[in-house]
Amino acid sequence: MDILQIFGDYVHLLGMIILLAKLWLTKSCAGISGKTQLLFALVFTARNADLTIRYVSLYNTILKIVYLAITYCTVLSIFLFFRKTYDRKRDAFRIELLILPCAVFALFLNKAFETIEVFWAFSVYLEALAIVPQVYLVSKSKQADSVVMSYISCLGLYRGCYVLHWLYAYKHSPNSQLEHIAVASGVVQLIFYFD
Amino acid sequence: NESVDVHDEL
Repeated sequence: MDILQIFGDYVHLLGMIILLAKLWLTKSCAGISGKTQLLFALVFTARNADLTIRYVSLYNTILKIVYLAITYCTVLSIFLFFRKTYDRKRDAFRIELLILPCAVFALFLNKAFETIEVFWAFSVYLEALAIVPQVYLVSKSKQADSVVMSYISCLGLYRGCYVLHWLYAYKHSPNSQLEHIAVASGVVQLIFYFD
Repeated sequence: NESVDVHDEL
């Protein structure tokens, strides 16, 4: 456990809460990409599939469940509760263009060819790209909602913390291996957020 | 010094 990692986790959580709070307070999903949220639901489902077979810590288990719960709530809010305000026309990015390459990459580029490892790799690749429909929507509507921008900033800060945490751990711990998949995807992800 | 396992992270 590392202070950067914990800070990253909480900033990530804060971002998700900000978005869900915006949805419920304004009762509108204007400016929010339902497709990005759908991708994040897929990301967390794939990554947290190991909840069923592995126990790391109470902190880990609780946050994984909270992340899943918030993301599913957000998806339900967009596609069910406030679907009348969902801007289907503008949120037009074809997500299969993101999902399919990630699935192919996960099958060939993973730590071990096991279900959990492939799921994990898939979740890391897809997380790097999941924000793309949101960025596409913001660029199309030409007006950036400040709450959505705070959400995007939180997610960018979270990934930044994680990448720094990995690099720091690698530098200071002789027996740690640099996880190339995670670091490379993390850097790609950061590029999208700085955009 | 503990090594970092990214699989144990969120």
